Amino acid sequence: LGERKDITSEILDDLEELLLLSDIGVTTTMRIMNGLRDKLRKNEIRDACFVRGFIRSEIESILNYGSIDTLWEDHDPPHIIMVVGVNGVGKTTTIAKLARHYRDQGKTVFLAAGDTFRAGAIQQLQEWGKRVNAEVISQAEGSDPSAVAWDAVAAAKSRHADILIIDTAGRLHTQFNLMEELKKVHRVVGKNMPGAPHEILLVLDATTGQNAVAQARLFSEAVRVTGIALTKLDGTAKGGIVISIVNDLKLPVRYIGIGERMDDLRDFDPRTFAAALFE
Amino acid sequence: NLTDRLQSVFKTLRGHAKLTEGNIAEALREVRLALLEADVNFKVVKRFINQVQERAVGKEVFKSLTPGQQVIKIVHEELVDLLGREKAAMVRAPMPPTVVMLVGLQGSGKTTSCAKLAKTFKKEGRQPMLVAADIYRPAAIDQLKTLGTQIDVPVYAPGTDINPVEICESGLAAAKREGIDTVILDTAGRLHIDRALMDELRNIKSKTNPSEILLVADAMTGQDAVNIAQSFNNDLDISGVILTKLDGDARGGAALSIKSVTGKPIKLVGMGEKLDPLEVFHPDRMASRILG
Ligand SMILES: Nc1nc2c(ncn2[C@@H]2O[C@H](COP(=O)(O)OP(=O)(O)OP(=O)(O)O)[C@@H](O)[C@H]2O)c(=O)[nH]1
Ligand SMILES: Nc1nc2c(ncn2[C@@H]2O[C@H](COP(=O)(O)OP(=O)(O)OP(=O)(O)O)[C@@H](O)[C@H]2O)c(=O)[nH]1
Ligand SMILES: [Mg+2]
Ligand SMILES: [Mg+2]
Repeated sequence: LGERKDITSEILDDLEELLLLSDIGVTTTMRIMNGLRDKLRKNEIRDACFVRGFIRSEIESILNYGSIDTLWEDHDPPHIIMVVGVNGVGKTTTIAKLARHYRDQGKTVFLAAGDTFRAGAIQQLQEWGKRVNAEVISQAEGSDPSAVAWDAVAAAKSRHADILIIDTAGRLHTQFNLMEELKKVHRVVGKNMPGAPHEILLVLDATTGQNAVAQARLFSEAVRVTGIALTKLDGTAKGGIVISIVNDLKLPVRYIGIGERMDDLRDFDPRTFAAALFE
Repeated sequence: NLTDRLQSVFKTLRGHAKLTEGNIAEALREVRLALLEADVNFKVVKRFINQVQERAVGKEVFKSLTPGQQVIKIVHEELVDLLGREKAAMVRAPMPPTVVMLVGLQGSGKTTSCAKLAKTFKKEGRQPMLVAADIYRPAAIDQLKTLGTQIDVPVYAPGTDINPVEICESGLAAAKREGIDTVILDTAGRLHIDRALMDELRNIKSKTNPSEILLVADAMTGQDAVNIAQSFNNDLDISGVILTKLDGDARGGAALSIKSVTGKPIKLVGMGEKLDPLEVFHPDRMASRILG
């Protein structure tokens, strides 16, 4: 009996290490481990070797929040998607992938060059626009992002685009003025088309640690984030930060980025994601 | 915060007592949690806690400090030691031009940091040149050229039809001809597990013999920091690290992870998107930030 206890505690230690190494975070890991120890004590789990499968399905059910195709069937076009997030996470590249995805469905896609600040940002989106065959609405570098957004909505409406995706500059959630700027873009879009933007995607980098939680919280407080795109899952990071974000903020993960090319976007699949945590 | 948590752990321990394995076990558990919450890598935390325990056990509790403060003091000192007390200067080549190569994962802040470095070198009276070796990312060359114009530093950019190794080699040759004394290589972001692209970096290194190979790492990186740092260091024998986006509120435990697995110094930190200079790394400030 003593040996079985040792095996169990070794299995539990390994599991705790795996969860922490996946960036699931201390609080969520402790909650999972305490719940697990509880079940083992009450003999609700037969054996320690069933532990991983049990946790995997628990994580999967947390991540099963919100399904994907529910958002844009209930309003007139254009369907407007705003993309936000901190610096360098993959917003512009994700927009290119989304544009490609909708172009493959035969939709007309417009892109708004809403990053009027960073060097080369407008050119970067224009280059992508050529590659995926989407029209890019832009103004001069340094112009007001809200003005670009307004123009883009007007153009998308008058020229009957199916989809408009609005790129925004990277910004830290701790930068008050930049978060206010983001709120203004959001308002202006809604003024030109009530109900828009219909989707606000927060882009998170899978290599990010616990700071992602603060990012999700503050971006959601500023604008009505409707979903997450988790990028760079083609690296070695597991992206476990999304688990507490989905659980606590009720924000679904919509897409994952698995590379730098326009085809490297996948719909989020909770089962595959949960399984990958244990590889 | 950690100080409060340690105060409550030690509320029954008074001055003149000794810190024993028993009475600091609870405290070390709290420190471990704080470090994990700060994104320090799991295995790095384990090693660190053992080191702290060795230093702390047997210590007398000073009259002027509470036991909790005593433990924090030991933890803080140990952290600063690990993060690197000695100020690591930027290396210059014995014969100009000095080559500085920036490498790292996608989006970590390499291009921006290249420009910040160039601007600083120029202010110091050096003659820097930027080399646009990222031929993959759309408009990467435009980005570097725009930054070069902003800071009035020449950008060597033969375009996307030339391979990056050749770009760096010929950039260095051009620099020698034109009296440039510092060449800054902006390389494309890449995954540490991309064998072909890591080999590209090794080729650039062998052809240009950089005095500095700086890993540019995002301060908000999580547990993966050790894998990234270890790979880049094994492949390139980096000379140091630039930690970016420290103007955010990430605790920055990645700094400890990276330093711990590579032994290489964190030389500079990025504190913003504008082209203000990279700042010198302060291990004591970083230690306090990590501990929260
Ligand atoms: N490996 C990998 N790289 C990615 C992925 N998504 C984006 N990238 C790369 O990450 C880097 C940054 O991408 P961007 O799209 O410019 O990121 P951003 O959020 O728009 O950046 P800012 O506008 O500067 O804040 C680029 O080198 C992209 O190719 C991904 O899923 N996997
Ligand atoms: N807040 C803040 N943003 C930064 C800092 N350094 C870089 N950035 C921003 O981070 C984003 C990515 O910077 P880049 O210089 O394009 O990163 P990169 O490593 O060259 O990206 P790739 O070439 O795609 O791998 C941009 O939005 C920069 O403005 C910093 O220290 N603080
Ligand atoms: Mg962008
Ligand atoms: Mg770059």
